[in-house]
Amino acid sequence: RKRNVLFIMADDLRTSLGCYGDPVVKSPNIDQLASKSQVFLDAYAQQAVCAPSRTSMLTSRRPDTTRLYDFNSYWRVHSGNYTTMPQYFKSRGYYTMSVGKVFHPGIASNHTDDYPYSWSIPAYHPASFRFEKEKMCKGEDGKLHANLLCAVNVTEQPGGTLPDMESTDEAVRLLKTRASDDVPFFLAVGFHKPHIPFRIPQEYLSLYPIDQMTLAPDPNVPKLLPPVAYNPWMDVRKRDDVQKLNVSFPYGPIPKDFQLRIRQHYYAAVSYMDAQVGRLLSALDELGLADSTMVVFTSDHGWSLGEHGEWAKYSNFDVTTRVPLIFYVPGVNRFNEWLGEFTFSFVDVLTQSELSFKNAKVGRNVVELVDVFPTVSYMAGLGAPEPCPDVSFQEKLCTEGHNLAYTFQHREQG
Amino acid sequence: EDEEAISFSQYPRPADTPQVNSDLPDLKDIKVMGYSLRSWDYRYTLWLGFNPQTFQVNVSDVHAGELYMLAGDPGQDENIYSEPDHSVMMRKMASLP
Repeated sequence: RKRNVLFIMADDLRTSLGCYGDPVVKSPNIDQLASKSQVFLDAYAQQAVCAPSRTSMLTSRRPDTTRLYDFNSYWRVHSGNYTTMPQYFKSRGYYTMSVGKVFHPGIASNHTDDYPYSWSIPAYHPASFRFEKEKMCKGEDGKLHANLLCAVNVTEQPGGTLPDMESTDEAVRLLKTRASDDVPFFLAVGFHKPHIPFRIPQEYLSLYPIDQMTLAPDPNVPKLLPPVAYNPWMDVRKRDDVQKLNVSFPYGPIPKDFQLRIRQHYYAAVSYMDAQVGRLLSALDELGLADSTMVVFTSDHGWSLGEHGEWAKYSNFDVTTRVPLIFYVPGVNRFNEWLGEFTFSFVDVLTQSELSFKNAKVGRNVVELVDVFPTVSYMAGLGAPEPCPDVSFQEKLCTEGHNLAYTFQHREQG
Repeated sequence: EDEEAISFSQYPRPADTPQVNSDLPDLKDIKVMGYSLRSWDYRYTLWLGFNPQTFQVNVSDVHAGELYMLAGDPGQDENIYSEPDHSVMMRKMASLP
């Protein structure tokens, strides 16, 4: 039977999730997904910055093969005309759709999110995203600033919404249009959070009282860290509220009270994004698609939360390269199933924060984001692309990753 | 499948010391590439000279190194690159894809 794919990506999400053992963060909807899925505990991005990582994952080629280390080239003309994961599905008869940030927008995806190669219809971007780079955060002076910390009253925002809310609405709308269609779909939904600025609904801050926040366990720059390994977190420094702190370049540090607030806002952004994942998954379930749709959840890379005296991504530390990687494959690893119950009930973290889920199965083997393409393809029944030869610039379809499907049969108890 | 499971990550830099474009150097400005091997037991990183015109890395041009043994240092705070004999790691790095 047909197997649809719902491919969900977060932006800058480290493994700060309940299902990855984080004791602070509240992520019940992703945890619920994990409780019915194969969870890879040690998955790593190939480069800890958006465009190179996304292009690498979606082509299953390493940055040295995409030759994309910055944001300024399109792989089809810069390195090779590589087939992407959604393009592969499209070529096999799937209806492919992109909502939000899947490819990195702009030059890196030819200003089209690689449409029409990868997608059956033009990619959707939430209209409210344009406000993300404007001064939208009310400061103590009552004026609007381009702050890092930007918890807002959503009803006061333009259109009364935020980008990830809009993306969820559109994704649900698209699911409804595909629910009764015989053509299988590949729907990719890229959420913008917890990427900075932390422009999020203010109520999510209440989940993380500031007096319960702690600093990173290792908040100082290690003595023997080579200077070349250090990233000076320029994007964080440039925000209005951080500039006001007059932090020294390059090593800082950020004042401790502000570090606590950054951590609070990052966790709140994760919970807000988790709620959007919950809305999306519950819609999938209510439309009767949970039994016929593979769900993949991951992120482009992680984010430093003060570890090693660093913030943001841009490094090779685990906190920036390690990512969540979760595969829900109906009929293969659906656990904790009770007849008649919903697979993905929406959990409102604001009113049900005590609810917790336990991972059913976890994989502890070290895996990579280049493994996603062959694994998803194989599990959907399309077959994984062949491994790339040593030099693959002329190869349109191949993988530099591994098909992880065999690990689904070698699970460890969580 | 008998091979040690390893992930490869990399990050470019424009210089050996932090500067304003260290986080996001343009291709033309990349002078150093940090390649990391991440296994279950360790993370080993070499920062190597890189030519942005040829996309070639110079494995004999080592700018810096990092080695973290994760059993005792999961946060990767104790860089022991300069301490042990890590010729085995060097050989692994030489066989990078």
